[in-house]
Amino acid sequence: FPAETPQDSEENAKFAEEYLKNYYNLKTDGVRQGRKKSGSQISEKIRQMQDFFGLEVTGRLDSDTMEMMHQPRCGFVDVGEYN
Amino acid sequence: IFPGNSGWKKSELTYRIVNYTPDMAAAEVDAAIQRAFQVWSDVTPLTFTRIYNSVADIEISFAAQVHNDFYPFDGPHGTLAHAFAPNNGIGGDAHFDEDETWTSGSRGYNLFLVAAHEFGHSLGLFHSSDPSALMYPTYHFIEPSEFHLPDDDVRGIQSLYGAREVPVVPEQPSNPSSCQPITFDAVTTLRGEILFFTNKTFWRQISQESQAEHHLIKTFWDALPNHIQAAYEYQDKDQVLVFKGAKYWVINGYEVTKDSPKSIYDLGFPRTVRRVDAAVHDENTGKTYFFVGDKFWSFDEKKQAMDSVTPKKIIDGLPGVGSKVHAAFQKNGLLYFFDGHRQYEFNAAKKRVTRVLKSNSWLKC
Repeated sequence: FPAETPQDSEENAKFAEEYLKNYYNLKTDGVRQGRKKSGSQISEKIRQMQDFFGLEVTGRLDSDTMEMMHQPRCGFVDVGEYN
Repeated sequence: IFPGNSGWKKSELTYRIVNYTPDMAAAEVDAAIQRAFQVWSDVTPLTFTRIYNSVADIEISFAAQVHNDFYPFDGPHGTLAHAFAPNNGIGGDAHFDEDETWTSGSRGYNLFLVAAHEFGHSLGLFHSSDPSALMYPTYHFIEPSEFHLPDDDVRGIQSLYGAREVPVVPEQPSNPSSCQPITFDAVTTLRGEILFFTNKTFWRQISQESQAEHHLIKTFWDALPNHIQAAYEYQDKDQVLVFKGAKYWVINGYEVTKDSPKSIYDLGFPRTVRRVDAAVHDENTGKTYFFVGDKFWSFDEKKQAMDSVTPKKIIDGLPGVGSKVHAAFQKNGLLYFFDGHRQYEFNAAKKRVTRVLKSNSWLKC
């Protein structure tokens, strides 16, 4: 298998951030947040997602988590917040 | 269910198809939508009436990108559709991403399967974490003709609306002839007998000489579900494993073990696998083969582990058998693979098909 390049990691991180915004209510204000704060928020959302799908809860973007994120899915979002 | 939302306060609901996708004929869309509602009306007192000229409880539309609900779609793949929990206005409405390719078959995304999921939201169900549930958030194709609403979804919807009141009909096998064309959900040996599962029943071939018996599954194993999807016998442990969705049950003779059902992921399947189509243990190699779509996995019973993290294509590993296997078992050292009304006798040593038979060849007609 080809080794993962820094570019792959960056693309995965961007993809995951979008996924978590769409489905796990990840809040970003559009401005790049401090690395530590942003990282811990994302990590927490990844944990929630991994827990729901029964994946190993690591808080990291491992291959199983990325594979699940790439699956086609329902785009339901919290209607309570919408109201 | 959605926190704080107890569903619709009425049982007679209306729906309207606001527009159509150009991917399918209008009649195909109508049929897919109607059938998706029927999935839920079959198990609840709810009724769904189509209306045309006024706003319905559940408004159904196809749209791409931004479409006036603050939740824009994202182009092909990714999000396929979304729906809103029961409420006035947009509540209950279901939106399908027009950038997807919608079909009534298996290419692209099957509208019936996605609509049935979305209407679950329209009726008040949230996502399920049970991978075999319809309300699991990710799409997985299954043959629509083989679709049965999983137990998790039935329990969810009936917690909101109760069960459908139907006249109690005694459940007896309809006693179909074993000679008419039959497709089997699963086939397995059990202590020298052969069991052929179909829907809620199974045929029991006790010996080559005897006439096959026909029974309800529940009569023998009350804890087993109907419409099982795969089964195999592992004689070294005197066990039969029975699969449905992401769960499996272990049978020891005529008892289902107390720790059943278990998760198929404990066997080493990745989370992307949501059902097993067929399974067979090969006594010659000590391996168990699990069939999922057009691929199969090899499982080492001694190590209790998959032989590889990736499955093989059926057409590569089992030439002549076809691209899918719906049921399988082993008898007298030969493997038998079922696909629809056909059965392939396969010699693993010679790695070739030795006979093509009718699926019901073992049931004495």
